[in-house]
Amino acid sequence: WQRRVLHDEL
Amino acid sequence: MNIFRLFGDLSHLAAIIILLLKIWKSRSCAGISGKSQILFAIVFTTRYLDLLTSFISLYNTSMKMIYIGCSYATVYLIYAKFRATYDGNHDSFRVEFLIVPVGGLAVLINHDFSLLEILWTFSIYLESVAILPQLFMISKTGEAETITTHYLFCQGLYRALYLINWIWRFYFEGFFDMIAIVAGVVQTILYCDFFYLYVTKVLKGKKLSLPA
Repeated sequence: WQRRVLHDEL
Repeated sequence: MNIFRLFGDLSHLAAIIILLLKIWKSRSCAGISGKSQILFAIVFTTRYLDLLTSFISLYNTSMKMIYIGCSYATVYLIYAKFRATYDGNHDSFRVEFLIVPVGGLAVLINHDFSLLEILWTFSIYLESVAILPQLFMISKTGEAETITTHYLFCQGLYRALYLINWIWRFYFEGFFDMIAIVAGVVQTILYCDFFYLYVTKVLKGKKLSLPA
């Protein structure tokens, strides 16, 4: 589970 | 940004605008599930709270605002302006059966246990099933207007293009978001049956009607 809090998709 | 992602976004935008224009021009929301549209408004609201906390690009910000604005406009047209034409008796899907489990799952499986992140996760899970009241309504009435099927096709195409976008991003950027991918696969699968009917009936000029 990759932690990625900045979501760049819609 | 790759071409699949861009066309996915544009297909999503097309779906939203087709629905809005259909209701506006026909002055009627017959055959449209208000419940699905409320769910989509909740999806956009809970997902795009990051408009307040982070800036990604002008494209990103403007698309988010357009999606939110259009989804609220659609809900307004269905439940206020053209309420008399709303087919509430056939829009009988119990949305609490979606919202409650989806909320629980978002609390349990997320990238980070923070309010914004849980709401984002909730929106991803909810979007994957938000079309169910609409599909349920079509299965109850047994038919859908052709323009409604174009709306559904654009929604499904958007999902399919996003799947290709994720494959692309995995190969070329090493990026993947497991939550978005699993929810996106589920969402795309929900459209498969509809895609079949769309290709075999609507594209051949027939109205979408289900066998009794």
